[in-house]
Amino acid sequence: REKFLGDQVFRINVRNGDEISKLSWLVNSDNFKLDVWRSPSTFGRPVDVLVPSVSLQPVRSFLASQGFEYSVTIEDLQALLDDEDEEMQHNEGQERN
Amino acid sequence: GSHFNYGAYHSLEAIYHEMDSIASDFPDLVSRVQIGCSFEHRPMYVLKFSTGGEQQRPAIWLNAGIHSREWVSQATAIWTARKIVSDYQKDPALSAILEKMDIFLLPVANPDGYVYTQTHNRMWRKTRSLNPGSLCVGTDPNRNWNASFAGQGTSANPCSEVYHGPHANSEVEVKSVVEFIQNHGNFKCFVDLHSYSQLLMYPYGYTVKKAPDAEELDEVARRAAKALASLSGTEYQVGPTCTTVYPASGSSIDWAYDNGIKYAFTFELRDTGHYGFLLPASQIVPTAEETWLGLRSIMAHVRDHLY
Repeated sequence: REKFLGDQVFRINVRNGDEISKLSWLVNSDNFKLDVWRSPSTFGRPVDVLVPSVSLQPVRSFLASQGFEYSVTIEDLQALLDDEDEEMQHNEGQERN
Repeated sequence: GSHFNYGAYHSLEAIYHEMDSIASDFPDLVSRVQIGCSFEHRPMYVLKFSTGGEQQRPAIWLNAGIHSREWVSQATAIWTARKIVSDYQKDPALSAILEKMDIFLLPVANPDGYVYTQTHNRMWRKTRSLNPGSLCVGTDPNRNWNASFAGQGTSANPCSEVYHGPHANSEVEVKSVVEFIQNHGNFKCFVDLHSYSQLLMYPYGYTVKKAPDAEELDEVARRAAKALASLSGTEYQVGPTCTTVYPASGSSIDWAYDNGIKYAFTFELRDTGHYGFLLPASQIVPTAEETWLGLRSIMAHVRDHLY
């Protein structure tokens, strides 16, 4: 199974067309292997991006250098996956009972 | 009487088994129909809800799970199937819909992707078709429909999450639905269920141009969003795909609309983003319940405005 250890989801605020263009460049770049959950579209709608752990540093640097406002909505994707897995196993157990 | 836990996530086999049980429990109302096979040869099943009457009655298509990782959409669909059989002849609005129309429900529109999310990569979104000349697998099945194919909001790169595929309908999962709907010839409504960020959208995704029926669709969607919110206050944003979320060509509802199915909508089900696509199991039933109110509102409008 693919693991997502340390991968994070960033919620990035977009305030103008220039920021949409810069963010579009970032998410379309092959270098960072980003998975866009909510794309840059109009102002006022935040963008959600899954950032693999290996890309965290360069992506953070890019966002800081360009003056983006962002927060981390998921600190560790693998932890969520593990919780979900546990929940599914628990539910399967209940079904058997 | 079912032992199926609707508040949990399940394997493809469990979902298919439950579809079979629903059809066996209510043979006069429901049948399980195979509409094709996926790339990896898994069957694609729809549940047909019909109270009889003429052969090709006006029909509604409910599509879920086209993006495999959006598990709450498949879960909502299977809950909806049980809701329809439970409420028929108890809920006058639903009964009135089924007296006049058939409902076709496809709970897992991307079976290969769904299985892959449970065996290899929980975040998988696309199909599992192979791309000659590329190590990357899969096409985004919601960029693969013949509606401004390969236009805005898609990628020609097979490694992208929004890869549009080599040509429209290249994905057998998409082609199977297209052929079924075209052969039937009397669909009046197409609703696609996705998850993430609480939106209810209508055509177009491939252009900012207003759809000819945009005003009516907007009104229908706003009423549906209000019905949905009445349960627990979940707020949906309503509008055309292109300006509400982002430009997206080759989508299912744009294809439906351009092929004469006027009432075409996409739901993005409840998810604040704090769980990603991993909406906790405790939220499945509440999500399905509120979505049902929105769906029912749309279907009632379609029934009263057949064209």
